[in-house]
Amino acid sequence: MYLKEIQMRNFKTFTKPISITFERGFTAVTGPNGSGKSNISDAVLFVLGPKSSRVIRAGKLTDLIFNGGKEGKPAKECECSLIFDNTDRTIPIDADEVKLTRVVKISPSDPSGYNSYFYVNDKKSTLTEFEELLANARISADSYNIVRQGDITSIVEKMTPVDIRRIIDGIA
Amino acid sequence: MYLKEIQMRNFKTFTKPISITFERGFTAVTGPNGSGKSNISDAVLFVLGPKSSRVIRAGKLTDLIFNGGKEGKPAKECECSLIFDNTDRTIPIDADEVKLTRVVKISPSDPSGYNSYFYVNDKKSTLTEFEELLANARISADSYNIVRQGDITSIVEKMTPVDIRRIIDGIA
Amino acid sequence: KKTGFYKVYTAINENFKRIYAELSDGGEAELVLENPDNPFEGGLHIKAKPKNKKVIRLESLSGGEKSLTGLAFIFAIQQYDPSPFYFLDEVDMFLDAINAEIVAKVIKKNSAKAQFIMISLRKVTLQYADRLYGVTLEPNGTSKVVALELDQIKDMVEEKPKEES
Amino acid sequence: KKTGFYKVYTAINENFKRIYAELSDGGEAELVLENPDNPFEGGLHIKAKPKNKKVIRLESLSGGEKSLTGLAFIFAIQQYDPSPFYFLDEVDMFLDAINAEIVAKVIKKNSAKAQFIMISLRKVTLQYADRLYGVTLEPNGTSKVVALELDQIKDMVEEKPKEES
Ligand SMILES: Nc1ncnc2c1ncn2[C@@H]1O[C@H](COP(=O)(O)OP(=O)(O)OP(=O)(O)O)[C@@H](O)[C@H]1O
Ligand SMILES: Nc1ncnc2c1ncn2[C@@H]1O[C@H](COP(=O)(O)OP(=O)(O)OP(=O)(O)O)[C@@H](O)[C@H]1O
Ligand SMILES: [Mg+2]
Ligand SMILES: [Mg+2]
Repeated sequence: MYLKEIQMRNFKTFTKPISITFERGFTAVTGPNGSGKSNISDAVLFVLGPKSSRVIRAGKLTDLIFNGGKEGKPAKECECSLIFDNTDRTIPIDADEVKLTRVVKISPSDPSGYNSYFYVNDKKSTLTEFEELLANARISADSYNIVRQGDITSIVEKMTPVDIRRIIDGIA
Repeated sequence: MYLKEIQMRNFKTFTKPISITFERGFTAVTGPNGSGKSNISDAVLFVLGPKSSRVIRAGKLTDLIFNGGKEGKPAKECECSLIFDNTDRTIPIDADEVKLTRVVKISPSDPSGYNSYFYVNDKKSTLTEFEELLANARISADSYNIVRQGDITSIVEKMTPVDIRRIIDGIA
Repeated sequence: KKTGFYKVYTAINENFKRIYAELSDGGEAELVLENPDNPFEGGLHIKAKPKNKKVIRLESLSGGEKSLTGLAFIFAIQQYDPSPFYFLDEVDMFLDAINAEIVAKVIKKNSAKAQFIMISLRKVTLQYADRLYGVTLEPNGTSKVVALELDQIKDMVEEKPKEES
Repeated sequence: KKTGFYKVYTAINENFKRIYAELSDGGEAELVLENPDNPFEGGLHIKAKPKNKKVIRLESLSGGEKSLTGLAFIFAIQQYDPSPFYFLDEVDMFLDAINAEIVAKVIKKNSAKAQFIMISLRKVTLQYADRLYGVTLEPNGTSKVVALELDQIKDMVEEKPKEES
């Protein structure tokens, strides 16, 4: 299993539908300050961490939707998908690829102000099904394989001994 | 007024008495990870911030005393001095140079486990006198002109609007 | 007291706007009082708008953008009321090479009015210094400090092209 | 359950010792259980001793030493039980050029067993990647991503020697 593609639309600074493909091995991403590099890792956390507080540097989930930039119009929804190679069937779905999609739409009638939608291989799904699939593949927004900017020293500074033991528990 | 010299003895990784002289203008300090660069800025904070919690990454003040390194014997006291050029008499002392010295000695008989000593131009002084001198020159361990490693984003992330206003108050 | 505050606030805000625009190649920033009539009853907000973007919450800025905002604030105060010295520890670590160089140039310029001591691992920063110190650790775990020439830092911080392997 | 935990803990601890020694050129580190008899009643401490130094509190380590310790821990787990992918955002920012290169080499090696995607501004890291993407911001405030060759990153991250002024 590996991450084959990240697709984004109206997610932070990624407005037009964009697809970034990845291979196995070592891929590096670079670019000037503020160009949108960490926004890509936010997109990964957005899809993988429906309940995780790590996901957004913003206050509300709707802060993730493109705000219009210099002169454009703010968007009303954002969508991100992660496409995993599943030939080894790590995710218990009988398909060579698994596409996990999450959409957030501004919805003034909803008390929280937005609605969240989940899709698995383009078929409507639920938060619970999403979480079950991710748990099977042992990937989550909170796990140690995703390190946000500035967090590399937090393993040593902020994590408690019990947090650290829990990482090993998860593997045992 | 400017900082002419930093002297250290048995302070963290600086064991033998050492003196680093500075001129006006722009001085850069570089070197490999763990070589002792940030320990120099800790020495400045140690002298300027008798009550400040920013000073030490360590738990106790005695953690600042050289711990012996690879095979040496741990020291029993550490001493740091800052020598300021005072030709413009910013510090209300009639001398062209002002040397501020702070010593911490391990003292098992004292409830805190150590004793702190202060000297101004090599004459014994007190914490209160030290603080008064520093306040006159408007230098302190907590002021904005000293930025510790990793703290540059904290002006924007951690400081509250009142904290920021207080910086301007201090100047008015 | 209030008039004193206003004078300082206005001058520093002017500096901040100018310096932020300089550091961010055309972005806009300002210091906004929560309670303009009674400044001491409220705080002071930093508003920053990087070039070609809308104003957003400070937390959502990128690492480099936050560093430039913090540095612009420090320089804005320094230009109004310089401290005797500035001691900056790796304030360039989030910056890309272009921004690191812009900041180093501004520090070089400001160092005519105040003393700057800066710890850095980035060659693009070190090349603007008047004097250079290198710190190394001896095998017995103690630090040594030596004065360096710029071409001597090649080994410590030079980003070497990969050896052809 | 306890035997299962011990097996994983021992294997990862062995990896951690070996990898930390490799990253820190001879330092020593280990994972120590607070309550070896009942591991689930206590936590797990990381102990790190950089080369030529005594063991001290983790908080007192330098920025670069903390980063190497955190990375050694990640790699130690990855070698025992790789995740499908790793997404690392500027984990080399505290590292000097020599340590940044050591880490990049280890990531290159580990990328044979797991996928690594790494955001970096350091040329010494980028040169080890199999593929390179560049992200830039268009004047209208939107991001664009392009595939790059290594020699194209000269402008974005190259630490240019100072123009002779
Ligand atoms: N909803 C949104 N709509 C438009 N732009 C946004 C939105 N949320 C954040 N941004 C922009 O994204 C930018 C941050 O991008 P990001 O953190 O990815 O930069 P980066 O490339 O990682 O930079 P650095 O190298 O400094 O870490 C901010 O300038 C912010 O204005
Ligand atoms: N009391 C002490 N006695 C001896 N060594 C100490 C003491 N306190 C801290 N140290 C050592 O100082 C080192 C940290 O040094 P410092 O933070 O100055 O490094 P640095 O040069 O800033 O590195 P970096 O580039 O990674 O930030 C630690 O490795 C620690 O072992
Ligand atoms: Mg970033
Ligand atoms: Mg340091």
